[in-house]
Amino acid sequence: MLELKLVKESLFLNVLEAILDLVAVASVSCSSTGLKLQAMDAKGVAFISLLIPAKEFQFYHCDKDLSMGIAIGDMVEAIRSADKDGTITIKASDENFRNITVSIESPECNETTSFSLLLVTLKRFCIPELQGLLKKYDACVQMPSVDFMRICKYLSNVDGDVDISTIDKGIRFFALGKCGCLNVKYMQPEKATDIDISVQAPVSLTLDLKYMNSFAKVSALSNQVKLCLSKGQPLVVQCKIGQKTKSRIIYLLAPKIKG
Amino acid sequence: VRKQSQITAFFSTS
Repeated sequence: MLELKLVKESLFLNVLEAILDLVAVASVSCSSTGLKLQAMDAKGVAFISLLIPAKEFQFYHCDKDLSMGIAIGDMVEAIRSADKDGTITIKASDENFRNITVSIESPECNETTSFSLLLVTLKRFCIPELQGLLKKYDACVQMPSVDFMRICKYLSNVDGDVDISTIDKGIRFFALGKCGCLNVKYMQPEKATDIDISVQAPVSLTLDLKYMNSFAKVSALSNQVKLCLSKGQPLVVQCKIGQKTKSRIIYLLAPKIKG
Repeated sequence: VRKQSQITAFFSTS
């Protein structure tokens, strides 16, 4: 049986809200240690992996490992109507493993709304072990998420693709659209401690811009974001969620390749 | 000309 409880204004829900423009259904695995969510966008271009340890929830109990396909779009839609201080309880039982129950309790505890959400069938993906994969990556950029968001905002003025390339002591974002082009150079400053650009080998990736803007939304939930690039490999964008938590979100974005 | 690769090309399914 699984039971987890959270307040409406929790980070978990904010994260779900932020990923909804990319995905509507997700594979959610729960164990005694916490919750993992994996989802791929409808076009099969981006992949999201979210990890939230059990202690981040107001209440968390899972006595048996569970894996389920959840229409998170429908779930978030229902939760949106709840009072902002309301408490949300999500339950799945072993006896009837075809749906989950989401209950919303008002702050005064005088009103409870429950709805049953049918589970969906989804493929599970075996992604390579990420820390091992990233050791082989050519370049990593740790930067404040406000910088990343600003760069994505600049890029959103151009409609098309973005090339992210390593340059001497930094990286370059270059976008070419119908109305012109945009060039952002982001360098390693001499003193700042919250920027760390490490390049093992030169690399350049071409990526679909619209996904970058979705990624920027989630990085708003964290101070720092890390981008990792490697030739012919997906761009990895990872960030911790919140300040003192071990929750983290990782995006993988497939590059454009020579056709 | 560049074409979009699929993310599934980078990992297997089960």
